[in-house]
Amino acid sequence: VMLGGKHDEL
Amino acid sequence: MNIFRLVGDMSHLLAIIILLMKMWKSRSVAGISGKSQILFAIVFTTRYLDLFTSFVSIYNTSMKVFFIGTSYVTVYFIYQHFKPTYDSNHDTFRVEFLIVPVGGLAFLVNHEFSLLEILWTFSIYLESVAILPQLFMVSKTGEAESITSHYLFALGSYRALYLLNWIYRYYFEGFFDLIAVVAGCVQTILYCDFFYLYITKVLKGKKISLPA
Repeated sequence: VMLGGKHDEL
Repeated sequence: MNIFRLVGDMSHLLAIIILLMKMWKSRSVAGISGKSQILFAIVFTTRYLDLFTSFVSIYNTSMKVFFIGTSYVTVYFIYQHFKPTYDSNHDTFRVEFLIVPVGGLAFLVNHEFSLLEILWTFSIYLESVAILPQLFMVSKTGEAESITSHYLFALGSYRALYLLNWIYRYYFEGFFDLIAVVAGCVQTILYCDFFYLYITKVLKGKKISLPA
């Protein structure tokens, strides 16, 4: 699920 | 960031560097599936479209640029630069049988019905099966060069390490992404028989020879 509305993984 | 994800990303980086070095040094793409490399280029292109819209960190952005750039260089090496050494007769996996179902699934099962999110989901699902043409080619040719085996081991290890990363993040950050976890499990499971062969054979100096 997005952290703060974005994907933070590669 | 945690150690599992960092080692996983480094393993992924290493896999890509091993592959490029193998091609450049041996001036040959023998034994490499161009279809898998095309799928990886699609995976990175559809996953990193947020490259310009959302900034996470210098590390994140630079790795995305590196992965996209090297995936296109790899495809160029196979289909242009070292084309005479590309073994298309053994690279016959029907990738449309992967792309269509994965595309449909991404459309139906995703976190948010928006273009960027559906493409991200498509990329996650596609990555989990993108290695199949390569594994299929190794089984067809009946063997793999040891350098190709090292490439596959590093590539398979990266997502296995991401599974540990997701366990870590679940317990320490309350982060959980079911789509990425399920696809990551499928992706890692597909490498299992290769991992077994790699550990029992390649590490003893033998070559991998799958039953053709």
